[in-house]
Amino acid sequence: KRKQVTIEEFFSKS
Amino acid sequence: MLEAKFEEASLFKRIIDGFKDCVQLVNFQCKEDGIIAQAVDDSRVLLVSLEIGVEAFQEYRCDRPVTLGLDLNSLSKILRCGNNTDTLTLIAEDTPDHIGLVFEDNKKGRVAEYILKLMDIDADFLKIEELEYETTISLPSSEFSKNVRDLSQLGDSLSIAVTKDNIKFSTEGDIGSGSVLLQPFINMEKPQESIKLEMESPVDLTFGAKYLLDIVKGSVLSETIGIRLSSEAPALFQFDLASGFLQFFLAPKFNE
Repeated sequence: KRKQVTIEEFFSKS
Repeated sequence: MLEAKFEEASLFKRIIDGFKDCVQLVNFQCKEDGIIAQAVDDSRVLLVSLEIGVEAFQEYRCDRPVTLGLDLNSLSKILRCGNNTDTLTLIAEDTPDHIGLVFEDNKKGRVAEYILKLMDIDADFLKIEELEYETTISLPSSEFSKNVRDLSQLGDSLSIAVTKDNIKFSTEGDIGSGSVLLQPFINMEKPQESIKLEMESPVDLTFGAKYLLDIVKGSVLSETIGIRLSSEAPALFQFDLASGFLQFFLAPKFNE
């Protein structure tokens, strides 16, 4: 089973 | 005041068509050196980043930075009203509540003007770090689109595995499985049909097929797609413009 991660786990809010 | 004139409306149409199906409300930031936009899809998995350089325009003037909050559905309705070979000028005041779009057919002396109301869009601008990628590949966007469309019929996840010798797209689903193996080659006569591969270490990543189906719509912008992969970061899918680019950053699926 694979889990979809979100983009915000990699890029911070500027 | 912003006045940005495209030599052909088709370029702006294709740019918007390239990503309007995955994000709807987008802030376009216009500055002296061009227009940038960024948006994340509703599921927060896909980040779109657009840059249109000044060179992409026949004429470009932006006295002060201005943000245009655009509903891409509404914008598309207006863009469909212009002919591909019309010039298209985007016009906005310094603190605008609307944008003007002027389509001109100089041969016929036909001028069509539209006004689009702007939206107040509350969206965070994400800081895109310079990521270290383990693998960079480049292939015809038509080849990439075909593989994504073909394989996504079978499964809702699609893997991209790269070794030093080849690139493998694969999927598994309830009805069966499929894979496409590509080997790098250089086509001297038609460089855009080449498949290039640069690899530091092998990668094998899995993505949601529905997001890849969104990304392939960017193929209207460029004959080639650049893909950069890292086992620890979102993949970057890039379509280059004559000046600028359309980038998609896609978060992978990880093993639980």
